[in-house]
Amino acid sequence: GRETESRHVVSVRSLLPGSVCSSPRDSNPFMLKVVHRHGPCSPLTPGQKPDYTELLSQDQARVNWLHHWISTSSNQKSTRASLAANIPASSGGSIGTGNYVVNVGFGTPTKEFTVVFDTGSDLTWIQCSPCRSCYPQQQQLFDPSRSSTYSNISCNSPKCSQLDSSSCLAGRCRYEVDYGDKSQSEGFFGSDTLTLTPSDVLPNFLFGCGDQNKGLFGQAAGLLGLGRQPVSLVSQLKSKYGGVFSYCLPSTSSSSGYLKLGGGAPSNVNFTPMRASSSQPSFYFLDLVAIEVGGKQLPISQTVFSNAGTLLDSGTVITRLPPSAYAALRSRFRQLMTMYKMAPPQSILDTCYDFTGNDTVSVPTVALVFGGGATLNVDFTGILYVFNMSQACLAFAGNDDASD
Amino acid sequence: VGIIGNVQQKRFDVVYDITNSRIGFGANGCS
Repeated sequence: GRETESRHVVSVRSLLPGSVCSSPRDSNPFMLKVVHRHGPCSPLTPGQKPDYTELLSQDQARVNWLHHWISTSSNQKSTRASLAANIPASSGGSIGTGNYVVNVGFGTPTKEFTVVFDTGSDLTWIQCSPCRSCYPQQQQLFDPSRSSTYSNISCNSPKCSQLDSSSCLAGRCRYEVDYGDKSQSEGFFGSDTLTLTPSDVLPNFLFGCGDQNKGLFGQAAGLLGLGRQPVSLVSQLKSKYGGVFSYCLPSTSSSSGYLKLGGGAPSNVNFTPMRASSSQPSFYFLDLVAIEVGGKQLPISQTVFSNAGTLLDSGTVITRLPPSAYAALRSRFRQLMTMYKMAPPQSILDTCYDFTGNDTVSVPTVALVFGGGATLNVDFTGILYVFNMSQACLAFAGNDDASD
Repeated sequence: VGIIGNVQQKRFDVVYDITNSRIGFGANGCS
């Protein structure tokens, strides 16, 4: 496609996902390969074709969960206990609905598992045998008794106290992670060798060996927690990798990206300050200060963004904006798309177009401007969420409340 | 809060530099 300062011009055909994985089998040995969970590159056997409306509904559930979690996070342990009670199962969000997966190895000899990766949670866990209650997964369960390097963590170990929610059984530390929709992982807290890549073999990695797990994890074996708390993968490996990690999410489900620990940043990366919150210690906050559409900044006061705050999450699908910011974005976007026939709204997306009969489409650029001047000129594939040719929707949504 | 979701992050190198408390974005990643 072509790109000007104000519009993307692309072939209509390129909007649709490919059915064949175009990613090379041999990926870079120093990086983890990141693929979409439901695409042709996923190592997980495809079940039913994903229902996009259902995926967006799950996305809203996750956002509800994040909002609820953050608004009541002054006392996290009691909040966790109350979440399941306060949020109906149908509207609660699962942290495990993340769309991107990576393969990692646990134990000695190493066994490979496909896990969702998530910057919005901390504890890494996989399903283990013997299992009291596990959901079906693609790979065989991890059996710690067959790993020569697995160790249990005792209840009186300081490592056990790193957990948000722990208990003790026969002297062994147990973890529990409860999510808003009553999704759950519970099991023994242990350590073993984690093999990320052939050059990233990490002994004594702390993780959850889940024996009671349920929720919307698909066929994935577990979850890779990349949040900010001490138990997260990033924090555990801070001394080895300098507290730096990076990823790239592929533009289509038929291609792949990467997840990398440590290393330098590409030269074209622009930085914005990270805002840490002591009351919300898992999340990565940053300062969104402006939005540009078609090369022009929208008339949104910075206080609209600063009053709400903004976090960066690999597990949420659609960007959520304060209501007035979204209204301004939608209004300008619609003004610049009047040459296309509008289509009915879909789920949480209310600005949709029918591109039937067009060979190419021209869509205004969208940029997110962060504190310090870092700008994310959203890739074309991040501006529209395409259900099909007759329904391509602006891939942003508004929060219900200005203080959300 | 507002939330920057993964659709908008596609094809960017997203760098989390926790030691220096900064987050970076680089266009045309994943190559």
